[in-house]
Amino acid sequence: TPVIAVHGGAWAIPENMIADTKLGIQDALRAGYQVLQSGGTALEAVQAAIIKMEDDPNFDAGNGSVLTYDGDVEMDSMIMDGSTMKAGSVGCVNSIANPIKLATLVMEKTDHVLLVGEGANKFAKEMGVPRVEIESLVSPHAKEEWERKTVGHD
Amino acid sequence: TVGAVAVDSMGNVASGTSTGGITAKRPGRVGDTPLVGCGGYADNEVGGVSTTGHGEGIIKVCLARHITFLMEQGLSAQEASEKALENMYNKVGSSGGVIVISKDGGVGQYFTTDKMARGWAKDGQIYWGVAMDDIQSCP
Repeated sequence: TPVIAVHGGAWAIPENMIADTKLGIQDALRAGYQVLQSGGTALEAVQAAIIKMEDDPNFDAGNGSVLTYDGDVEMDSMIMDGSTMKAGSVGCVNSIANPIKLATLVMEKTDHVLLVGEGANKFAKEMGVPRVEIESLVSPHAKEEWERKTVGHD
Repeated sequence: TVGAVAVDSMGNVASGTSTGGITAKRPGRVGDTPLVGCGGYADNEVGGVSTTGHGEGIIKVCLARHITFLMEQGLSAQEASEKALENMYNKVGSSGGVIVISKDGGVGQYFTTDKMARGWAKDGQIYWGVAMDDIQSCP
């Protein structure tokens, strides 16, 4: 029997984000479960569920990423296939919408496990991954949080 | 941070995790997410795990691999989740959360933070929740 589980982060989720977060979790589950029910692989289901959450600004990943102290975006992602023990991951990437896709490319197209920073961004370019404006990855909530934490507090 | 773990109809296991980091983090800081055995792990002979929470603590205890190790010793997905997160809190004072699926489809989910958004789908039913005792379901 196929099974999928997802999470959208463990933290003190504010009350005003809970309803949208629950909807996002349901969307991700449905996306992944549909893949499994139609005969897709576990790897494809995991990717489908994570892409849904990366595209949802209510989650801190992809579109919705928070900002570094310098106001930049740095995203990390990993995928692992338990049937082959192959894994791929990326660290500190920016300018791409779905880091989980890039992690999958590291797993499938290279002999490596982890690519980071400039090298990971170059690899994305080599693989033809479309670049997006960094601003498009930053949600209003992420911007507010960054301003609250860097500009001042009581 | 977001994550997913799945077991397909052929019994293959996969896991994935993705994050935008922590607000105002030091540039260049990398947490557990892209590290195999920390942010996630998958092994057809045991099951799969995706983690979230205090990345530095998760790295120190290799949380995802620790959970699969406990499952190899005979613990269920739920028992292993609880034991590994309590161990992380006791050893390094870090909180977090995990989702786990065993190779035979058993689901584990646990967290030592205030809340964790999570859910699972099995036997045509989906379950989701945010607070510890807040689990809803629908077909």
